[in-house]
Amino acid sequence: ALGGGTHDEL
Amino acid sequence: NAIRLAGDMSHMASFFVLLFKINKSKSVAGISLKTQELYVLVFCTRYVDIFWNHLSLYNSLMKVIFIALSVMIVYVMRRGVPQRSTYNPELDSFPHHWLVLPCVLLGVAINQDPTSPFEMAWAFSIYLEAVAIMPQLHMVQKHGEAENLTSHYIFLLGLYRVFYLVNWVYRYMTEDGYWQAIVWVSGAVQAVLYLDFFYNYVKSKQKD
Repeated sequence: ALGGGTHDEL
Repeated sequence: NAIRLAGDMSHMASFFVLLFKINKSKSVAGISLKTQELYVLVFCTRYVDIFWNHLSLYNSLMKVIFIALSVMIVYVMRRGVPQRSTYNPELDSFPHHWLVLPCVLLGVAINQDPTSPFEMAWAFSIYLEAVAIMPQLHMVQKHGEAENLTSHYIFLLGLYRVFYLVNWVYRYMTEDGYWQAIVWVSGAVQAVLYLDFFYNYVKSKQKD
């Protein structure tokens, strides 16, 4: 899997 | 965390240094319009989630600031008087279409959710950001040497990337299960592009 989740960085 | 914040602050400082430079010197000579337009594309495709993702006021505010500042820079370069007459298109000759096209294909092919157009756009923006500095670095090489403020601008952009890399290592160690293949690989590629510039930047600062 690519990891991921919420895009909490800019 | 503080490292990530330091990264965001150097990123934001880079915009202000560039805006200061082009307002003060009234010249955009040595600045790549292509790189600046790629950044507008990067931010507009990454931050479309501003309309539905409200992680924090900080995040939403910074997204608006980054879009606004990058658009402002392109506006001054294209429309500013006298700045627009100081632009050197013949030196800004990097074939940028060859950056955008592979990033579009990569974004469609490799992303975190193949059913989501937003995830495709997000991955595209990550890939494009990694290489967006290339027209600017190419221009510095063609020019021979960058002006002081221009090199500070590029340095701050590279510094932002280094802070983010360290931030990812920190998050990996402190946050259970934190793991982001796309941003890590792209971020590492992006950092590598600055190595040669960093080397020359430090060398010339030592000479001074």
